[in-house]
Amino acid sequence: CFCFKKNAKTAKLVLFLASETAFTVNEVEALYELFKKLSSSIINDGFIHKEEFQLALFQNSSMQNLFADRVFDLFDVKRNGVIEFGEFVRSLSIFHPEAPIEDKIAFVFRLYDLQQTGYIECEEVKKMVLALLNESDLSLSDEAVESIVNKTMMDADAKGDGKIDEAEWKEFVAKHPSLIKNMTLPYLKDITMAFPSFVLNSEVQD
Amino acid sequence: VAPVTMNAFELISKSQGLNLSSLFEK
Repeated sequence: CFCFKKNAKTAKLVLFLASETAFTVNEVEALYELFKKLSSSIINDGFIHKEEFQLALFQNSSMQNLFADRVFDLFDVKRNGVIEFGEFVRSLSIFHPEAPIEDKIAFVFRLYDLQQTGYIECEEVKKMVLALLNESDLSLSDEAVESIVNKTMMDADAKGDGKIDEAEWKEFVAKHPSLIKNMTLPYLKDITMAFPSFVLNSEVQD
Repeated sequence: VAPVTMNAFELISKSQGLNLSSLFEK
């Protein structure tokens, strides 16, 4: 018995998303509640805008952050400037504890491939380190930043061509699994626990 | 001060912008 209270189109989408992601129907419904909250925080139009994404992440809608921009861009698969519900669920599915690790590794590779050239280049690594330092209380001299970037490139760039390709990235992550720690959100395994009020109202049984 | 022996990607992964758990905070 599927008694989702929204319209038939949304109900169909929920079933479809559950069939092609790591989430159950109940969990996709819980994500719909989260999506509704996020997508109506500034502009109530059924899409998550960049400002709404920033507000949810930083409690500040005008907070600029290179990495949040990259995550937003990857979630916005259609590249139309907003995150739709399907994009939200499919992207979050990669963060599910039971999602394939290869998908998590590939997502981070795309995230760090700032120019989308198919490689993480030395200059991109430096740009990201500087962005991280800029947003945090960490302080490093220019020499120290160069040293960290150069050492990392030496470790990760097995072919020594000055850029990290996807195969090199996979090997590097295998040696340093903590690099994809952010890619697993324990909440997602118990998403219905995170929204108990919703579960009480749900008539769906998986 | 960050140790200079740190892996650049370890540093990068500490960005608040990559911490999506904030999306679930009520």
